[in-house]
Amino acid sequence: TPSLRLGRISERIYNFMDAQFYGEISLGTPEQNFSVIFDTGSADLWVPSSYCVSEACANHRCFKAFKSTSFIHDGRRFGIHYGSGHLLGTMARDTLKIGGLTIPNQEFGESVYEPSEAFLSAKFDGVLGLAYQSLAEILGSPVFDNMIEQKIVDQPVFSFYLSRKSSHTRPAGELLLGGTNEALYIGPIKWHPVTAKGYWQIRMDSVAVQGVSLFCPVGCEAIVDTGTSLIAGPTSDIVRLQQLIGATPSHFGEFVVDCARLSSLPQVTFVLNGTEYTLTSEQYIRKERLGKNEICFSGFQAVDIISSKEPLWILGDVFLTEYYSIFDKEHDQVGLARA
Amino acid sequence: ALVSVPLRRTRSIRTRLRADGLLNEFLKDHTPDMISRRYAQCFPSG
Repeated sequence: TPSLRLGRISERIYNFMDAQFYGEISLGTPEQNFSVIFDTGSADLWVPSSYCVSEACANHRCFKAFKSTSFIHDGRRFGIHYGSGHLLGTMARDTLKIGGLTIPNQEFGESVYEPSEAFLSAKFDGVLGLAYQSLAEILGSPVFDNMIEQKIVDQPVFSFYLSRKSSHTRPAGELLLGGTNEALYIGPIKWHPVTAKGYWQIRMDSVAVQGVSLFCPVGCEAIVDTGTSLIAGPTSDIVRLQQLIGATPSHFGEFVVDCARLSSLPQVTFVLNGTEYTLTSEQYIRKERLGKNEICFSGFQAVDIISSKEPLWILGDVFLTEYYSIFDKEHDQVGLARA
Repeated sequence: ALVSVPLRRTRSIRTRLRADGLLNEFLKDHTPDMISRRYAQCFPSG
């Protein structure tokens, strides 16, 4: 649902049906732990409230304001639309802890109503948004802005490493607040200036299939979004792209390809600021086991979002598992390097 | 002032619903519009 905020039309992306990566934070004194999606496509922090009446909240850890000595009541209401429902709650302030860092007086939302059954089976309790403040539904500073304001981090930079592989001993990814982890990327970092400070939005020159530039031929806008699992683009382009990789729609509305044909599928290249970021079929196809069968799902999905009269592409986890991403708030730029 | 937060990976909601054979039913019942209509009376005005 488009909404008018700060004199411009913006649309938030809240579709966590495909979200996979999450980490731990704590709120209050003493600490109450929550698992959250660290989402560069939104700017709010919310967790379920102990006063939540929805069935989804019963399956998750809920914030008990009455048990926190540092809790500050706000009382203003907030509502967030997301892909398959709506979230309602009240605002509050309390001490937030991420890793070893303490952020006092952080504004956040306590959701009291989560009508979507999608949250029933979600592994995460809430969402921590890392986009620009103009996307925030809740009034006040987003978490990372607060960290910068309070000089909690050395550099106003955070980085994501997302991996397809994980084990009991090795985490599937890393969010580094305050810098970059050189052990997790190879080669030079290419920087891309943010073109609109809402999402982490950058300019894309074109999208090529097997070296032939077919989409976004005169340039378009793309956002780098850790809260979106796939790579998304305008419906007309994505439908054609699915045809080119031989993907056919399933009755779930998802696109599947024949796993046996994987090695013969074309490469897809995203050209950003003159730099080519190529994904092979092994990288843009997601394999999932369904009973005895293995199904190969296309990593592309159609999402129609328009920013400044131009349709947006979303570079989600399918892209970010291949490229280490650095979000620089000081210089308003996104850095990408081979993960 | 540099902190690393380990991220875990889990099967997505969609994957879990699909594996349980519930995805089709879920998508039939949970289009955004249907949720909005069902709960419209519960939303604050505006």
